Amino acid sequence: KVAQPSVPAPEGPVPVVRPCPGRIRYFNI
Amino acid sequence: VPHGPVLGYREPACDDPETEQAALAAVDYINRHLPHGYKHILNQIDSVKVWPRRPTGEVFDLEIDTLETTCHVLDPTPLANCSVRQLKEHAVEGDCDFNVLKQDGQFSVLSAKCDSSPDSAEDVHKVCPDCPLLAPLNDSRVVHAVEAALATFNAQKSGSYFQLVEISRAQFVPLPASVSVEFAVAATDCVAKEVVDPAKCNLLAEKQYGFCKGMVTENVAGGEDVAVTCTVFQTQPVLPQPQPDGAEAGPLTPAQGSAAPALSPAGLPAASLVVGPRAV
Repeated sequence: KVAQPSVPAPEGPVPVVRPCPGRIRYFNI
Repeated sequence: VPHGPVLGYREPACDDPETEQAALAAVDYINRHLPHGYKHILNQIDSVKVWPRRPTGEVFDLEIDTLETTCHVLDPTPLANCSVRQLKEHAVEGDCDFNVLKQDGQFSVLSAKCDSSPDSAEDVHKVCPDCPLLAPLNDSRVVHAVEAALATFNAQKSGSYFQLVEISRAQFVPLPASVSVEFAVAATDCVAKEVVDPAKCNLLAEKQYGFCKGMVTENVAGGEDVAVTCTVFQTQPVLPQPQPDGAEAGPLTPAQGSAAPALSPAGLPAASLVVGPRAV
């Protein structure tokens, strides 16, 4: 018999990784 | 046909420390090669691709955004100590494409292409409805204000006569009606109090630059009041600058030896920088 391991579901939305563009250091114009 | 696998590129995160190191090398390159205007500082890394380079090394293909600081390019103040030009002062941004080689842990610029542009009038007035906008540097009122401020500076001091190097920034202030100007100057072989014909003065071999802020205000008597403050920098010995492979040194070095104002075609403080081959 194969049993499904118990995997806890992540709480809340999974963060989206956005590699680019990077952070704004001062302000955007 | 090359043997072995085809070499592709990798895309690290734009805020990856190695990407940031490449971008900072690029910004340093901008500031060492800007012919006029103000130093720029890194604001955002837009994109990065890293290509392997034969026989060794990697090339970072970068798109970065920069912002103008308040430090003139002739000002020796380290970039880290320069303030970013604020939105209400009419900020200027730079948009750059770079190829930066990383080899043996060292970054060096292979090619650079930058354009700068002032923020829109609409955006400035969103944050500050009454703030003055940048004025064209070749406007006759601006040129007059710079001449009046420079004459006042030279009249106030003993020692060398200072010549105009460039007009860097100008704004028309409505109340009281004034012209605010910023400009770079350089010491000449003439004595300030003895100058008869400034055109006959020559820049010193060991260059000494300065940066001035002036305000020329119309007064009630129909004349004008002139206020000027200048910072004179330490002398700069003439040193040959190392250049990247394929880059032309001539038109990119600061306007040393030239006393003519450097203006963009539109007369606005926009700058562009194009260096070296675009090939990776």
